[in-house]
Amino acid sequence: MIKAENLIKIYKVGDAEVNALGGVNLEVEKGEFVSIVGASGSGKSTLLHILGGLDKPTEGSVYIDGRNLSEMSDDELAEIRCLKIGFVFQFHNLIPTLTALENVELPMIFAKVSTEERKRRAKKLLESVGLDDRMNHLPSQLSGGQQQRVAIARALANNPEVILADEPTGELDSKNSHLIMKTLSELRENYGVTIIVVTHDMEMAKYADRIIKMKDGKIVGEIS
Amino acid sequence: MIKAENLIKIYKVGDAEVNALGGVNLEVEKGEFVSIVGASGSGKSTLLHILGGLDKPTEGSVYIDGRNLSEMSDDELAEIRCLKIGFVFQFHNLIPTLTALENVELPMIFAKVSTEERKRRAKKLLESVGLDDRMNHLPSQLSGGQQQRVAIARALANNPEVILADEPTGELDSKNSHLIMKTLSELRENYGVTIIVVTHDMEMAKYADRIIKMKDGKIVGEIS
Ligand SMILES: Nc1ncnc2c1ncn2[C@@H]1O[C@H](COP(=O)(O)OP(=O)(O)OP(=O)(O)O)[C@@H](O)[C@H]1O
Ligand SMILES: Nc1ncnc2c1ncn2[C@@H]1O[C@H](COP(=O)(O)OP(=O)(O)OP(=O)(O)O)[C@@H](O)[C@H]1O
Ligand SMILES: [Mg+2]
Ligand SMILES: [Mg+2]
Repeated sequence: MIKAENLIKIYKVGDAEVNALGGVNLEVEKGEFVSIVGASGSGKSTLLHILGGLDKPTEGSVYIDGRNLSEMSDDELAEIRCLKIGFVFQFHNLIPTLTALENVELPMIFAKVSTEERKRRAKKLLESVGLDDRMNHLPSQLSGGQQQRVAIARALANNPEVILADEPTGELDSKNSHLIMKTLSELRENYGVTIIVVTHDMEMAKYADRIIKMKDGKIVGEIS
Repeated sequence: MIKAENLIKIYKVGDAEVNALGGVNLEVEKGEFVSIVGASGSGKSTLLHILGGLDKPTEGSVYIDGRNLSEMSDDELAEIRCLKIGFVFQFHNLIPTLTALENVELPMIFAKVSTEERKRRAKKLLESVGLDDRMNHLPSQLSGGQQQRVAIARALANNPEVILADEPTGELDSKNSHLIMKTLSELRENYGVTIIVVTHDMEMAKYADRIIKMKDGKIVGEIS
């Protein structure tokens, strides 16, 4: 489903170079649940952004369903990101001027879903993350964990085949963290959704079929 | 050192009212290390903001060293926030257009510290959180955990008497989380700094002398 081939990412900062990814190879099958762990700065967010087509590698390739992302037009990439991939970011997930409900509706607007269906589905998704009483709040009127839960609901809006989640439970208490990880597990069980979760929490990492360990921009090991 | 008396905070959202704090009483002695735990949405960030004078309660009072915050002028409040209190926010800690070094220098500019002393101290603080090789990076060029560590360094810039930290280790791996909590413990041991940390991580909460539990806007219990 997702294949990364020798990904290298070098950032330039002034005269200095940061080797964020030093040759990453990864294959994730359809319906697999993978978690990625590793120290702060080890390259997890960088890898996730490149896998989701949000950033380009300096060298190497990403294939989604056998198609090389670097050979796609911007329109094709945008369509994949809208319909195929649900992304939960580590920060800044929500549009500050839209309510929780409107934030969850946004991907459905791009997918040209009808107004009533959008509202109905957005409400249902917010209920599933326990936020039915916060639908009309702006992000600034939500707690940190509530903002994160809205982001998760939004990532699910278009029934994506792949979910890429960067620290989806970082702001959540234990009960909500387990709830989110169970929700992701069920999506995989019931709908064959492919899931890649970056996390620092080994308890959450264990929901996956395999745990991939990163260090200094490389994959250094795997636990199943 | 810090005393909260019957704090009530009600937010209005459209016609609805959110009872974020329903009567919170808390006393923290000088040199005490307190952690606050509780479910997502239970009022932890709201409480911390009010304790630090960043927000006003709907009812009730906060006293810092016996002085009622609501009786202070804006100048007096600003001075307390600059010199006495170091604040680590749950999100959006850093000014996006300033480098890591400049972000840590900022509170010292307000405190009128000389340019050389500021630079020297900012470098030293960034080294203490393991970021001496990222000083000239902008926040967008830092990983999530690196941004959080810069925020912690900045909170320490003016040698505050009180540190209020909202999820300071939420983005950090285990090694860095323990490093930060040990740094805070040492500040308390060596300099009598008063520390209040909001956290979801019970392992981190245990660094404190006492753990205060919040639920639905109230303090419901305490573990020592
Ligand atoms: N500006 C605001 N306007 C309206 N409601 C708000 C506002 N800020 C917070 N709230 C509400 O107040 C409640 C408490 O929020 P708070 O941010 O204090 O929770 P928290 O304990 O820090 O949660 P988390 O662990 O998720 O960060 C939440 O239900 C939230 O929706
Ligand atoms: N835009 C950028 N420009 C320069 N350097 C960058 C940029 N983005 C990230 N980096 C650097 O690349 C490295 C990897 O960053 P990345 O965000 O992938 O780490 P991470 O594993 O997600 O860390 P965390 O657990 O702290 O979120 C870091 O050392 C960071 O400083
Ligand atoms: Mg990251
Ligand atoms: Mg909070």
